[in-house]
Amino acid sequence: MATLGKMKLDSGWLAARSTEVEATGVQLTTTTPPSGPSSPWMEAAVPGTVLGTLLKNKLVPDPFYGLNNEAILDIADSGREYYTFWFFTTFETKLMENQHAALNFRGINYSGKAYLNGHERILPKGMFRRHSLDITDILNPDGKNLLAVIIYPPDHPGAIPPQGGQGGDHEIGKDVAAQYVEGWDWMTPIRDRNTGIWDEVSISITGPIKLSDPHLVSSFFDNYKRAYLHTTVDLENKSSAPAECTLTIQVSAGLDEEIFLL
Amino acid sequence: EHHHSYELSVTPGSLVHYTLPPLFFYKPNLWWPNGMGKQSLYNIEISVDVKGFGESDSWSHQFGFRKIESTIDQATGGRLFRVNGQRVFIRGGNWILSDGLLRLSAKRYMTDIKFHADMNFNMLRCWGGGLAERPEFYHYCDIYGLLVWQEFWITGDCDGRGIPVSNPNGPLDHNLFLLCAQDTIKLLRNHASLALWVGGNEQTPPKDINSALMNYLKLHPLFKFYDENSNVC
Repeated sequence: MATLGKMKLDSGWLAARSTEVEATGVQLTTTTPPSGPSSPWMEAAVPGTVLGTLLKNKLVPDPFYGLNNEAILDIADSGREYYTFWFFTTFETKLMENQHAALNFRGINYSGKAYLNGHERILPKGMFRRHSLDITDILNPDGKNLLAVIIYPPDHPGAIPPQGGQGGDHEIGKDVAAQYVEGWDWMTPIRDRNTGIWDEVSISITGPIKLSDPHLVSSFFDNYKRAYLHTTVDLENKSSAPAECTLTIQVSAGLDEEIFLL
Repeated sequence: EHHHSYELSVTPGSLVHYTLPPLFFYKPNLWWPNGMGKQSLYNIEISVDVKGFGESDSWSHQFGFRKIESTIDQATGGRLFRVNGQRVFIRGGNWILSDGLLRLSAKRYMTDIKFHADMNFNMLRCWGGGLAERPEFYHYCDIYGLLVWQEFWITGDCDGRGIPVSNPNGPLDHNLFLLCAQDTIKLLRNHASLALWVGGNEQTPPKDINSALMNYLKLHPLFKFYDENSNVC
């Protein structure tokens, strides 16, 4: 039975350049998964960017030393497919009756597709948005699951004019993504424009009711003597039956250094 | 200190936006910026139990009771910040991001942010050409008392004031920008350190984006009502 709560997927990832992988996402997550970090697959840094993974495998010099950044191919010269990468991992999850599972990406740059056990799900464009995919019905019955994600760079990675400048040729401003990546007066360009699964990946397991996006606001009166905590929360019934719920809120003072809860 | 439960039913396949009755606190420990007092935080846990199943989901957060206001000071023309009614002399620093390859671990954030607090800063300004910073960034700003000025993803250079002038109407997909903004606001809005949302760096976002952001971020009418009728409770 899967434990309620969030399980981070932050280890055991592999990566490969998309142009070097023959298999499709469906094949990678059913008949022909990668066996391990053997070419073209390599150990991946997730969360992280494509460059972070290439650096981890010493396939590029560290761009933060000397003029190494000049030795790394810029996406404007290589084309977007050079920095379009597959990421692959496996995870174990076995649901109990009336449990539900979601696959969550807290941030990818810039768009992608996720394949889980042969099922494709789109990860729409945008660097600063979360993705939560209901995977309850596509988990493998034996609990062993194969996940492959292909991540595409920003649509407008732009090119760096010979004279450099703030934001390069400004093409990146057409997308909803970090703009510093084309270089600024204090920063050299980032060659992959920060493409990748750049933030947390997790699996969350809930019962029939899922809580999301609570909002907490405090209001004050009488010179801060009287305070009110206002709380709203979304409850989603993932099941096919009405749910009689008890919603509980508990507020406890944070413990000072010298106080311990026994 | 406070433990309250409420009963409700949710029909199959539906999503309910539920507002709990306000919880009353007498003289709560207030959260203060670095150098002005303690950064008192409360553990808030919300859980939902379903009849016939048991606990279905839970969520927790470290919350700070504080009131942050900022207005343009007529005398100086600058932005005047108040926390819990007290004026704050802002000692701030620019923050682009911690690492150009986005190796953004909690440990790294803790080290970076404690460093700024040790330098006696009390504000970090997250520049519009960088990231909407991550919950771990805000968590340590909550702990170390660094107010955060968070800009959305508009910069003068890339959005209408650069050389060459480009993208005068901002990003191509305004709906995508606003969807990302909404989701980012939901991700970060409960952090005590979040002091100010700013449309962009050295540039006002395009009119439609700017007015939508103003709308998303205006104070809920309920709180205006509470504020103006402070004896209402």
